Amino acid sequence: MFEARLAEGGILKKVLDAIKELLNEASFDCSEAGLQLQAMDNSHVSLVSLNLRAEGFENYRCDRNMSMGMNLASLVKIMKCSANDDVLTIKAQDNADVVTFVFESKNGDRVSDFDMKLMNLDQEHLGIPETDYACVIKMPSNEFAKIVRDLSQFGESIAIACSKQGVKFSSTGDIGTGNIKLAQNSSADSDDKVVVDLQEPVTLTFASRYLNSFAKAAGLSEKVTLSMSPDVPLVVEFKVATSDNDYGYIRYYLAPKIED
Amino acid sequence: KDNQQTLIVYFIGT
Repeated sequence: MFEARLAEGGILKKVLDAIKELLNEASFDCSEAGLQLQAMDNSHVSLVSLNLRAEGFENYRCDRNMSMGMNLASLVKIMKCSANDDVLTIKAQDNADVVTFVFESKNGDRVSDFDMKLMNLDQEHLGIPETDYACVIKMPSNEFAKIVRDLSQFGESIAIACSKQGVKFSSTGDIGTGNIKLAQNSSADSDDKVVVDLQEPVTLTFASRYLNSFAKAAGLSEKVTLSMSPDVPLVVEFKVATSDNDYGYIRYYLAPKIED
Repeated sequence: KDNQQTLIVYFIGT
């Protein structure tokens, strides 16, 4: 059987917020290592890779590997029945066609459980090659979210240019052009610092819509890491973490737009 | 025409 107890059930709500715009349904793959999900959006432009480590759970048991296909809109409905600070237990029997979510209030005086039907989903796993990225940008996640939101008003695409000077986000459309430049600042211990690890300058262009969807994960982590190399998909990574627990990560891959 | 690539170009199905 599978059983996983998450001390902060609200984490799963935030994870769902971070993937529900991109995916209608997805398989959660359970193994001894933890819970993993890998899925592309319908148009095969972006990919979500979620990893929740077994160690992040208060209790974790997985006797045999299983894949639980879930409708994410249904899962959102169930998670709405919980409070953010409820303790969440997810459990399923081997070969079951339902998964059970149990919510316990912090003081233990309310327990609710919900069964959700599982789906048989065609798994289409992709092999993602190991890549040494030409530039890796680490920045505050809410700054990333604001930049993407602001520039999305201008055009359908956002160019990200990374160089020694820093990072420049640009978008052009009917009303004009927007540019937002971030300088590297190395002020130690600063929460709002931007760090660029650069092997070579890179400029790539991406669809604003997807970047906006990725930014929904900003609630999971204060930092976001953007990794870019010429002519390969962008990686946007958020740690899934609280001050006292490292749950894993959510990574988004986004295919670049091609120059005309 | 949208010049958006898909991920299939870069990643291998397994």
